[in-house]
Amino acid sequence: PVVKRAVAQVAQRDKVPHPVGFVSPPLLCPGKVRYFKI
Amino acid sequence: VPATPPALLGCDDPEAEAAAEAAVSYINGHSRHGYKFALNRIENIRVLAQDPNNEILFLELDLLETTCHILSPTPLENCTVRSFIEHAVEGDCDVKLQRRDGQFSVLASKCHSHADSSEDITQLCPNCPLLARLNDTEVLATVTAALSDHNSRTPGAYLRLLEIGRAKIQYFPAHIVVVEFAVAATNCSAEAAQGNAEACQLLPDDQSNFGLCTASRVLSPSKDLKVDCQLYGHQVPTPDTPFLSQGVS
Repeated sequence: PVVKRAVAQVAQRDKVPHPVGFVSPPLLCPGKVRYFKI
Repeated sequence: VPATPPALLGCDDPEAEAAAEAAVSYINGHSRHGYKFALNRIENIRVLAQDPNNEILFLELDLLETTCHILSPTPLENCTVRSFIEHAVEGDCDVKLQRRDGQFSVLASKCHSHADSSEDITQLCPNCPLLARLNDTEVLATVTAALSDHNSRTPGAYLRLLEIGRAKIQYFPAHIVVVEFAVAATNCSAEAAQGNAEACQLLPDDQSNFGLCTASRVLSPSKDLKVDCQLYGHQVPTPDTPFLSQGVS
């Protein structure tokens, strides 16, 4: 049987710190799920 | 001159939802097989402004299969989305639309559908029946037996198979095959067809009458066959079924 492999944890890249006061734009997409996600 | 930067539009904005509704209506209206699909999620949207009243929109849509066959006149809003444990089928669609003076028109669409993974279903419901291939021998045998049983026991038009829409097989605690198949009325009565079914032809488009049959066949430990066919009655092409005017193969 085909077995779904666990997705390896994405290595935490060194995040460049945002400048103070930076507000990221609202996450515009993807939108809401109306039924369920498969 | 750099192209106009894509306008930012949220995936849950009313304009995005209106565009997605136009796209889903187009997809269902131009599909010839299988089932109607409903919008589950707007994955992404990009807008390219051409001029003040003319935009090109690129939509990535996540759809889910409903229980309405594509030939059914039932409006999409009345079609039930198949539940997760019925072994849902997802459709991924990329659609290009134009919005001119507030009116949407689909310029191109590309979709592919796939069933949910069996592991997901069995994890939640170990004994639930799973989707089977439509050309599985047990599926084909069940459809043949069910249609023959219906035609031999039901007065009225002799029905011909159009396509097998869906099939599931359960192995435990009983071995059961469940099928759904689309049918069309022919110009023969069931009685007349007893003699020479080959002579029975599908009714012409202006009298066509399609329907959907569901059947379940128990193979073990006992033997049983249940069939239920519902004909839709003659339909004139509607926005939900424009392809009816082009005939159905």
